[in-house]
Amino acid sequence: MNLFRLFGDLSHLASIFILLQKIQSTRSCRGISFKTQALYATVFITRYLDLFYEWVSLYNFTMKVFFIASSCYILYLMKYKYRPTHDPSIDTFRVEYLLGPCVVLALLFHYKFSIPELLWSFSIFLEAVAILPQLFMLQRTGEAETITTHYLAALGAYRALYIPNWIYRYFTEDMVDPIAVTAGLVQTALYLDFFYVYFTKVLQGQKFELPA
Amino acid sequence: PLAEPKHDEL
Repeated sequence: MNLFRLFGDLSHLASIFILLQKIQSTRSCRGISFKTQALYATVFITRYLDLFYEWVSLYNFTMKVFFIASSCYILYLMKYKYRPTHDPSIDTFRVEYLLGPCVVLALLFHYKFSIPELLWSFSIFLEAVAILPQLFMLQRTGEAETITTHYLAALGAYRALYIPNWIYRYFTEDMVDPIAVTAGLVQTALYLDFFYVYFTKVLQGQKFELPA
Repeated sequence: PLAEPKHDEL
């Protein structure tokens, strides 16, 4: 464990609490893509199957349980408790265009040809693009509530912090995970546009609005 | 030689 990864994980945790806070305080999931949240739940469930047979650390175990539980809880909130506030007509990204290529990539790039390893690879590729329905929705509506942008910023910061973590691990542990690194770089790159608007507008106290 | 990646990240 190094500080980059620790702060990355904490930022990931924070993003989930911000999202829950947004839903509870506005009593609405307006502006949140159900598809992205469903993809994240899929990512956590397919990646953390090793919860049942591999012990890494108490930290690792607790975080995995938390990520699976919180993502399922968010799906419940969106699908049942706050269902009327979710508008599927603007959440129109075709997730099959993401799922299909991720299955193919996992079949091509994996460390071992076994069910858990294929699912692990699949989850890594899927996580890289899971934010796309959310960003697509943002692009369509052209604006976002400030708290929603804080959620996205925390999520993007988590990915960005994993990059120095990998560089650090390369030098200190002689370890490189090419699949995670490639997917992670792509994932972080997807946030660049968002970060630009976040830093130049939201953090200056303005509303998140995309130029027409 | 590089160590084999272990799935110890989240």
